[in-house]
Amino acid sequence: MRLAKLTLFGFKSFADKTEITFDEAITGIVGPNGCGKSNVVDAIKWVLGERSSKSLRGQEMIDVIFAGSAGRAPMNMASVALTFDNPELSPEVLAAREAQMRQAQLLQQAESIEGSPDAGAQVAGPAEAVDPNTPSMIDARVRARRALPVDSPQVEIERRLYRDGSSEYLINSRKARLKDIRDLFLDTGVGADAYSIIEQGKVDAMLLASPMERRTVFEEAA
Amino acid sequence: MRLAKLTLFGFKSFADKTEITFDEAITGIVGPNGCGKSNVVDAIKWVLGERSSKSLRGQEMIDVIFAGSAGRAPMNMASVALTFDNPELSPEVLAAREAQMRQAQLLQQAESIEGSPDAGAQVAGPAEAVDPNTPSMIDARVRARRALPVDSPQVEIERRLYRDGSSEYLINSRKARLKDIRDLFLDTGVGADAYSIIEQGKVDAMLLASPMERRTVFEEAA
Amino acid sequence: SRDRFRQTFEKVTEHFAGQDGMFRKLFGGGKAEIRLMPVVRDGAEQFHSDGSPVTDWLESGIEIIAKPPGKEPRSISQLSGGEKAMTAVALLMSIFRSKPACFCVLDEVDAALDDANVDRFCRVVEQFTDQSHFIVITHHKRTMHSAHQLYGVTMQERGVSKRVSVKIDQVGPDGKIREPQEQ
Amino acid sequence: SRDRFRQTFEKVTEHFAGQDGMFRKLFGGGKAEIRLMPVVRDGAEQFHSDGSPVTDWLESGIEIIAKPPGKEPRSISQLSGGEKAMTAVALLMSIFRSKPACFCVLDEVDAALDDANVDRFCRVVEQFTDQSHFIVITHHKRTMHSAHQLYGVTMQERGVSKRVSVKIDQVGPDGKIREPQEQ
Ligand SMILES: Nc1ncnc2c1ncn2[C@@H]1O[C@H](COP(=O)(O)OP(=O)(O)OP(=O)(O)O)[C@@H](O)[C@H]1O
Ligand SMILES: Nc1ncnc2c1ncn2[C@@H]1O[C@H](COP(=O)(O)OP(=O)(O)OP(=O)(O)O)[C@@H](O)[C@H]1O
Ligand SMILES: [Mg+2]
Ligand SMILES: [Mg+2]
Repeated sequence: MRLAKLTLFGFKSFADKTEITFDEAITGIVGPNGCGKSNVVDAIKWVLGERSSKSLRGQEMIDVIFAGSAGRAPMNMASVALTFDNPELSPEVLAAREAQMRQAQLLQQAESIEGSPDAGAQVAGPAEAVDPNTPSMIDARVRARRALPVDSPQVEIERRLYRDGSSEYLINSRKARLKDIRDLFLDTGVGADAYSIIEQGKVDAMLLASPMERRTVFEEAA
Repeated sequence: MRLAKLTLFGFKSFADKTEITFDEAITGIVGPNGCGKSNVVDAIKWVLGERSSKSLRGQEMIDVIFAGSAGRAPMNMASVALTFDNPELSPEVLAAREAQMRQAQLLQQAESIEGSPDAGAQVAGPAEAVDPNTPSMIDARVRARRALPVDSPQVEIERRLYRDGSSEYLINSRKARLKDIRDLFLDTGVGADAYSIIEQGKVDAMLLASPMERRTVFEEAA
Repeated sequence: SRDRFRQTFEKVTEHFAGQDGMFRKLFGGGKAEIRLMPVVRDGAEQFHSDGSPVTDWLESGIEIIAKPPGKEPRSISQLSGGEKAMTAVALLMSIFRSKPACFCVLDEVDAALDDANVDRFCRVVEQFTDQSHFIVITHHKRTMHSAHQLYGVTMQERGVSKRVSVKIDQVGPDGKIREPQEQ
Repeated sequence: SRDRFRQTFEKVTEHFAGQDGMFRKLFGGGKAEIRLMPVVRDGAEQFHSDGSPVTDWLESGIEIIAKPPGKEPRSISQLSGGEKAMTAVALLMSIFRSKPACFCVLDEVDAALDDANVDRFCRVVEQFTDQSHFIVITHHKRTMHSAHQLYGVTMQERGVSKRVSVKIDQVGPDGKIREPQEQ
């Protein structure tokens, strides 16, 4: 799975529709102070489901909608979309994945035989019949072919907020809930507050955190 | 009054006696990461009476004593001295100062006549006879001739800490207390936590503070 | 007391937010404001007969509003990293103007600034050298150039800091200090 | 569960503190350590028969010790600004190595670094491009050079951000983006 494109429209200082494509492995973003670079980072966090307006440097969530400038009126909607390439996995990667899933299951079964309470609850024993058409089972089958559990070569997630406070999420232009966005990126290391987004001035946040807070980052990467 | 020189010995990474003179109006300090630049700032805060080891980036106060390196043993004492030029004030400055003191006294007397409780307590009314030889009265007389209330063209303050935890302050090589150091710099804007020392990474601390915390900075400058 | 605080507040506000104030100097325009925020106790706020709130000089907090040129007025939290640093420097210099201390230490306050803002910052510091000494720690070449005297701190012996005097052309592109004879 | 955490912990520790780990790469030497700190409940710590503390994998916090080359081991709080940033990047890259995400955003993580460390930082990021995309916001020319593609964000119309494609030589010394035709 690869990050392909970010589209901002009416989000913070990006009044006009702006596309940023990521064709290369390292993309630099430059420009003078106050021009809107960190607003791009806020946009990525926001579309991935960020719920705290304070962590987007605002007082309330509607502060992300373009609030006007010397020459323009405020806008009524903010929209951010993130597009990923989601090709079919190659046979080798598929095989490696299946082996990993099998090993994880064996490990969990071994733990549940030992009788430790926290492992047993997590694995449905082989005897239980599982309905093959529940969303999570389709998810698992599709997950088996592509990195993201959507059966399409490109996946676009979008978030919109209107000035009246109403908002919506979309996956490939179909309405979705925040939970669907979160499920989509489960276990990929991608997320609004994941270790993979380092905000301005927060590079040493992980070092300054308490030992237990650091532990949650390790757990996320487990 | 002018800052003339800083001397470090056994303080943090400054194992050898190091002197930094400030002959020019703007002195730049440069060097690679981790070489000891911010330790110079810690030294200035420390000699001015900083009491929190945490704000000197340590766990306990003896962390400021040179703790050893690949090639050197730890030391047993840290010493920092700060030297100020303290010339006699010119007649014009003296006259302006006296006028200012007189105005401040009149203002306070006016407040105490109005009967507002907080002003009355601050001014000894003209009728009360004051003993001319108490330290604070000598202080006032000396203050009238030089910026710092020490009758000498140079004033050096020094702070020492020994590994057994004992410590001392000195003013022109004579033992003093922390209170004496604080009194020395009363109303000059100089102090361990004054607005005139901006630590690394804390440039926007004043902006991020609460409105009431900002107020204390304004009060300091009053 | 009340009157001294009021005088200082008015002086700092003028130095910070005035037409020729520090904010406009550092941003090359725009507008700033410092407001007293009455601390509202459990009762209602008191008002004058004309409706304006009674300012309790001894109890109010201080609020800062910053409006970079061409932008809507923002609360401090919505400014960018560099805009915050410049606003903070403007406020510091305004306090300095109203009550100068004999020295000021600035430890890498220019870290978040782009080159244009580093330039404006250096020019403002220069204007205060009549009253105070500045000790400026920096990695920016432009700021090094603005210093009248430059000291290098090195750790040629690992773990032990030494002070050396340097000329600006001795500071290599990688921040390391070359020996004078290596010129 | 317990085993997954243990595996990840061991992997990250190896990537961070190992002989060829990220810490030594970024500092050009030195030594680092990640330790589990058992959370001591009100009772006593439990011990194995040989005296070593029982590590409760599910309850312990994580402690980091960093020892830049030639210096005594320090707790994190005593490191310098630049040393902290480099240690944090080393830790982040170690986590990344054990579980790569498809992209990583770094907003001015190089602000406190001197040029020698910016160089080492860029070289390390380059080594991760086989697994992930990096979006790097910076004011350092050296970091701009390490990007394979560069976008400028400008506010030619005040208050409104626009994206322009730039070549590195269009970025002026003051960080402003010159138009291609102005070359
Ligand atoms: N809703 C909004 N509408 C319009 N402008 C906004 C909105 N929210 C924030 N801004 C503007 O965006 C600017 C901040 O942009 P940003 O933080 O991205 O700058 P930056 O390029 O990261 O700068 P620096 O290099 O200083 O970190 C502020 O000046 C702010 O006025
Ligand atoms: N008591 C001590 N004894 C010996 N060395 C010490 C002591 N306390 C701190 N140090 C060392 O001082 C170094 C930090 O120095 P300092 O913070 O001044 O660096 P700096 O020059 O400001 O770097 P940067 O440019 O990264 O901010 C640390 O590496 C630390 O090991
Ligand atoms: Mg920014
Ligand atoms: Mg420093």
